[in-house]
Amino acid sequence: MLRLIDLQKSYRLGQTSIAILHQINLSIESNEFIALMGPSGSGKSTLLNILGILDDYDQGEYWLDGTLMKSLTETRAAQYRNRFIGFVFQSFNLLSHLTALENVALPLRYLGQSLHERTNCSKSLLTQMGLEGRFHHLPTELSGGQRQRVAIARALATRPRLILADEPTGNLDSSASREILDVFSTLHRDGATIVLVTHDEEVARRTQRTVRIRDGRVV
Amino acid sequence: MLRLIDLQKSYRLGQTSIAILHQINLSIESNEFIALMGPSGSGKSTLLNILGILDDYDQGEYWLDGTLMKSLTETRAAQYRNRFIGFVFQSFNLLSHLTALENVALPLRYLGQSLHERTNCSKSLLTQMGLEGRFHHLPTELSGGQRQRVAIARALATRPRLILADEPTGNLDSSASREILDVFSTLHRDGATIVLVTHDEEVARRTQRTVRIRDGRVV
Ligand SMILES: Nc1ncnc2c1ncn2[C@@H]1O[C@H](COP(=O)(O)OP(=O)(O)OP(=O)(O)O)[C@@H](O)[C@H]1O
Ligand SMILES: Nc1ncnc2c1ncn2[C@@H]1O[C@H](COP(=O)(O)OP(=O)(O)OP(=O)(O)O)[C@@H](O)[C@H]1O
Ligand SMILES: [Mg+2]
Ligand SMILES: [Mg+2]
Repeated sequence: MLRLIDLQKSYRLGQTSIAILHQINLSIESNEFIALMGPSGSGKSTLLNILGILDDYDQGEYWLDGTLMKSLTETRAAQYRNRFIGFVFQSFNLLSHLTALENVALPLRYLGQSLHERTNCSKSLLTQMGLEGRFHHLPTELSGGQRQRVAIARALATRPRLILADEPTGNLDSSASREILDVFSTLHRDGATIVLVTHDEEVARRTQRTVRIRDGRVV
Repeated sequence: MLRLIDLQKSYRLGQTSIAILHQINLSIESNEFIALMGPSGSGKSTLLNILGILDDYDQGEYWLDGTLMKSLTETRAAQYRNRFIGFVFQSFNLLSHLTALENVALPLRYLGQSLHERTNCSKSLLTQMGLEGRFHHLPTELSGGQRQRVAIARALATRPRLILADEPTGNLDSSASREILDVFSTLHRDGATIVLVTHDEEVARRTQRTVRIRDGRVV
């Protein structure tokens, strides 16, 4: 489903170039549930952003479902992302002028659902995350862990085939983490492919396989 | 050093009022190292913001070092914060146009240090957090856990008497967490009073006492 071949990624910093990912080779089959772990700064978010077609890379190949993801136009990239991928950002990236409910409902517009269907679907998802009573709060009126859960609900609203989650339980107590992982497990059971970045070995234990990264290399 | 008596705090939400903290009674002695734990949404950040004089409260009393903290002017509040308190925000709150080094050096201006002294002090602190090689990166050029560590370094730069840290290890692997907690332990040994909000029992184990909060009440 996902294949990375000799992938390299550098960032430009003024005059110099700083290499972040080196010779990444990785294969993820359809319906796998993978944990991605590694030290802070090792390249996990950088790798996840490439998988989510949010960022390009410099060398090597990224194949998604049989198609080469390289130098896509923003339109093409957006199409793939909307139809295929649910992305949970490490810093949430909620829209500050929209309520929790509106943030979650936003991606559902691409599915052509009615307002009534979008609202019900979003309410159900937020409730599963323990957020009923917070539907109409703006992000600034939510706790850190509540914002994190809204970001997760938004990524899962379209029941995407590929879920990429960047440290989705970092701001959650163990009980809220368990609720989140139950939702992930259900979606996995229903066929989703999941790559979950985490620093928590307890969370990794709930996935099928752990890929470890250090200094931009898979170890 | 810190005393909360029957503290209450509500948020206004349109026409209604939503009570967040109820009858909070809490005493923290000078040079204590306290963990504050509780479910997501239970009121930890709200409480920490009150302790950090970043937010006012509705009923009860907050005594800081023998002075009542109630309805302070912004000037007075800022004076107390700058001279007394180091605050690590749950969402970091770094200045996006300043480098890691500049962000950490900023609070040192209040101490009247020379540019040379401020630079050396900041470099030393960032190095202790494992961030040498990232001094001149902007926040957008840092990983989530690196931003978190810059936020921590900035809070500790003035060696404040009171350190309030809101989930400072949420984005860190265990090795980086340990480095951070070593720095906290050293400052504690040198006399600081520390209140550390965390979801991690491992982190709480490194403090002297754990205060637990649930639905806005100390349990
Ligand atoms: N725009 C940029 N320019 C230069 N370097 C960058 C840029 N963005 C990230 N980096 C560097 O790339 C490295 C990898 O960053 P990345 O965000 O992928 O780490 P991570 O593994 O997700 O870390 P964390 O666990 O802290 O979230 C870091 O050392 C970071 O400083
Ligand atoms: N401006 C606001 N208006 C209304 N409600 C708010 C506002 N800010 C926070 N809240 C609510 O107050 C409660 C406590 O928030 P707080 O940020 O203190 O929680 P927390 O214990 O720090 O949670 P977390 O572990 O998720 O960070 C939450 O239920 C939140 O929805
Ligand atoms: Mg990251
Ligand atoms: Mg909080």
